[in-house]
Amino acid sequence: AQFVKKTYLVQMDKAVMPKAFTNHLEWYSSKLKSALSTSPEADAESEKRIIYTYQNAFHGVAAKLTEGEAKKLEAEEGVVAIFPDTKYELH
Amino acid sequence: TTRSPAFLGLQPEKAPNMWSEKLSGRDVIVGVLDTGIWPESESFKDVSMGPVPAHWKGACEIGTGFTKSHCNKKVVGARVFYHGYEAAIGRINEQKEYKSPRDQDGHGTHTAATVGGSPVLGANLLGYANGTARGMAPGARIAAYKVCWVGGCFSSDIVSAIDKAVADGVDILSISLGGGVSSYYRDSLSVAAFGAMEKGVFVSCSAGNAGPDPASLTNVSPWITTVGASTMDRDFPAEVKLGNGKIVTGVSLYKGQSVLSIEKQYPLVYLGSNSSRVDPRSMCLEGTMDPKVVSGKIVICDRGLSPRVQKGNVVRSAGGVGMILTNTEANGEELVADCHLLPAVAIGEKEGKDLKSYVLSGKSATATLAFKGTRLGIRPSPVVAAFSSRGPNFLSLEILKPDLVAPGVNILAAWSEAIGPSGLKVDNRREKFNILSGTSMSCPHVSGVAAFLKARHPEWSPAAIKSALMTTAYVLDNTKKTLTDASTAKPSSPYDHGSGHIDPIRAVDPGLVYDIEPQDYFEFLCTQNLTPTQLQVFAKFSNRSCKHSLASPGDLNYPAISSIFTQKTATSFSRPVIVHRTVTNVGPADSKYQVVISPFEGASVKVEPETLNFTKEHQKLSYKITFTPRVRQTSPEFGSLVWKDGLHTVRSPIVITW
Repeated sequence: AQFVKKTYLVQMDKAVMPKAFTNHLEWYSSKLKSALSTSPEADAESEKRIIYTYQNAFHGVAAKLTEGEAKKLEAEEGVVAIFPDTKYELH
Repeated sequence: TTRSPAFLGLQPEKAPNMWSEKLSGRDVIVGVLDTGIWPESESFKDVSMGPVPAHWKGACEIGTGFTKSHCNKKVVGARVFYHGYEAAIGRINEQKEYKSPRDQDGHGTHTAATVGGSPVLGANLLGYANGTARGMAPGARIAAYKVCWVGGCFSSDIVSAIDKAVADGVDILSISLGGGVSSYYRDSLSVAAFGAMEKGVFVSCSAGNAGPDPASLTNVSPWITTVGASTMDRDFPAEVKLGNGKIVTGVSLYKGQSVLSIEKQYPLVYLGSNSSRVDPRSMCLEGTMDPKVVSGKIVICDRGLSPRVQKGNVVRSAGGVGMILTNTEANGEELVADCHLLPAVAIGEKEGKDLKSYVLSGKSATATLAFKGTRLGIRPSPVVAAFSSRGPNFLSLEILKPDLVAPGVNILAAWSEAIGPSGLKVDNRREKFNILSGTSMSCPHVSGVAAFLKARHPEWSPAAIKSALMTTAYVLDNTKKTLTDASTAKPSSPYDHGSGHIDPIRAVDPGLVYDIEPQDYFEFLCTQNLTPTQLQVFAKFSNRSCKHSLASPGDLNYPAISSIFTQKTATSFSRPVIVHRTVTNVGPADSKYQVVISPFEGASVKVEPETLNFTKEHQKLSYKITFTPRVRQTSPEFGSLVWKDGLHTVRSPIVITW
């Protein structure tokens, strides 16, 4: 179960993006890479893991992560919150 | 929507000045997060519409059965969001489902048309509810954001749609879906809606269909307008004529070839029993019908566990000639009509009990069914729907929810031609309109009316629009009595109807509004015992911090008032509760308002000052309400605070909880 990937919405604080990054996606990607560092696929896969980037009403990404990766990412600076993807229903 | 505009006083002929070209909502764009859109529907024709508003930056995404040409000056945009869905469920089977904005389900087409459908003459479902169908803001533009697929809707897709819709330039978001209730900072839809509100977007959401259970609401954040459902003055009567001569009245939308003879009587069967033990056969669940038992008979089915139309199909498949669908305690006497595949009549709980007693009495019970078409002028109406989710607001008692109710029972609107009106796969009928019930249907009524208001008051904030809708809502039905609750047939309370039933024409000129800035909502969150990390979720630009401007959550400048007395000891209660409000004059510059407070048993309520003298437009004046405990009450007390200037009545519901 620890290797099962689920979707998490990762909320980021855009304001603390280091100046070294030219755009937010690059920064989000690097954050993800550091959370995946224990995974052999880290470098190549980090961008593939991102299924959405959010820039207007919400800032951050939705990415496919294991529970451990999500926990690790949550502790990263600039990560505001992690929301597990949730199912909604029509009313 | 062949009836709701008239029921809401929105007919162009009744208020022509409200419908001038300039004011009919032409430059307002409503984003509808749902199952997509059926663009060929007449409700989405753009005849005589002006150019697409300059602020629109959205797109018309193409895919299976959907090209750029399917967008027009009415449907200005259409997008799909499925990455989260595919990550959770697996790849969408494009042979079975449109991987495009095209609506396979019908729900999204129905809600979008309710918001802003163009007028369509002679709209009906199998002859029922015939009339001119039109959205609440027929001049508004629609942008369809498809976030729900055959297997459900996922928050990663919903948040992406909200995020994109804000960038696209929508003015209003209509969201007829929900999940469970979780804390504000754990609810990604609430967080994204907060972001949309910060950008000036009005967000309305359905309250949920988990009523009449208390505290069953979803989408309760104060920056969201939470919409419950109520009936209109229209129904679709049908009769059950029993062999003993008795006639039971119900409702039905059945029209088909297999009409039962009213001259003949058919054997009647109920597969449940008198015992309190629930028998799955009594609910006509899949796999519970024995054709030998039900063939050629009319079957009584109890509501519950499976969709209503599916029960009808179970009976039909087993050879039954008709169905009588009986309400249970959860539904009371509220009758919801469905487009069944076999002759079927829905009846109330009480009549249902009598009917089952008749069948179980041992005599050879018989019946026939007769369908009476459409009836208007039903009294009383509106009535709060039994299924409409109820307060109190479990997250914050100080914020009264739902905010208001709107038509959500037996609503006719455009439908997808990819599916029959029952929504069942076996239903081969194709109809341009369908009749549905749910808070999904009431939410777009409010979104459309919000668009109608936004067109007339482009400068109003989302909170001002919400305030106008709430403070002008009415709480007396068309018999001049307090609104009733369909689940009990007793008067409904603000936990059921919020501020009341929307009154669009009055909302255009509310006199005063309770405005709320994004920072005020953040200050409300600062009162919710959140940690700094949890608060960060709503302060993502890092430029929001708690200024502690609210003494308590009840101090948020909300158009409804909820006062909580907490018990200090077994015999003593908290000191007086004081809340503050600030109203903005959006009426004539020189206006003098006088307050009227309803009496309460358990507390004395004092408002200071009792008069508000405005001398300028947009002037803000504040007042203080002091609730002093008197006699402890065993249940919440409800009342109201009204500001009157002789022209306007600005009403806020009050709840006092002990």
